[in-house]
Amino acid sequence: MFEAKMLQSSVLKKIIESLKDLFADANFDCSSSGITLQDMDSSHVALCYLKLRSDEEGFEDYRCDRNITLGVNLGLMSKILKCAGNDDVVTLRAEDEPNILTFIFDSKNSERVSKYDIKLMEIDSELLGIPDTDYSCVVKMPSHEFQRICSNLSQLGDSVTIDCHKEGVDFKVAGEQGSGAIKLKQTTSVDKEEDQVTVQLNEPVTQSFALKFLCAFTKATSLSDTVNLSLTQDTPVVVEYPIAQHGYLRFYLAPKIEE
Amino acid sequence: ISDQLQMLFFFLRP
Repeated sequence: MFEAKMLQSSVLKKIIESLKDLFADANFDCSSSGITLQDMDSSHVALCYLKLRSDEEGFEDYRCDRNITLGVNLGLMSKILKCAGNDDVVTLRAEDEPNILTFIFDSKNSERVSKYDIKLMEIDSELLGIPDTDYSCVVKMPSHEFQRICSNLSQLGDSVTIDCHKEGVDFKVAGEQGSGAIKLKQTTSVDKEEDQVTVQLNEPVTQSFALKFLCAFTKATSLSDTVNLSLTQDTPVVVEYPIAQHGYLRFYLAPKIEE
Repeated sequence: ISDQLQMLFFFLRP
């Protein structure tokens, strides 16, 4: 039996809203340590990796007697989650050999309990080995700032060149109609932690990425005040949104190489 | 011109 009770349905709603447009069907792999999900977009250029730990406070209850895989159409799951109030407690439940996934939404005052079952899918998405990497550069910045940069620069071109150096990080775009550049300096004297821009630099990195994918990743902005960008020359960039009391949602994007 | 690489180029199927 698998049963996971999340304190806030809004967290699960935000996660699925972040994923459903770029990743259609995905497997939730559930074990005693928690829930993970890994999937690639249809063009195999982007990959997402979700990790929700069972020992974090975000789960009021968590039980997983045997490892199970829940193959879900994320669009359908998004529709079901729209039936939950943001403050509802959501419980996911499935049997050990599941062919349905049950959602239970408890309103705060427990006057309304809703129950939905969805049919599970057989999704043969083989998991990719994501190597642990010591990144040349890790940028921590406000998530809304990153969303705005991607949105603004995508008006002028389809690739952004991210240039990490010791003073900070630059984002540049050059298209037919024009070009744009945004230079972020490391912040030194801001009071609020979540407004800081920090750059941990081991090596300078200059790499280009498709803006349409980065803009799609920023749908996860509501999950966290900050976002972490990890870069190494000629490897995929990692865009990580920490999920308080749960874990994180990571997006990997393969670089574009200039011929 | 720039060429978009794919994830499989970097992360192998185990």
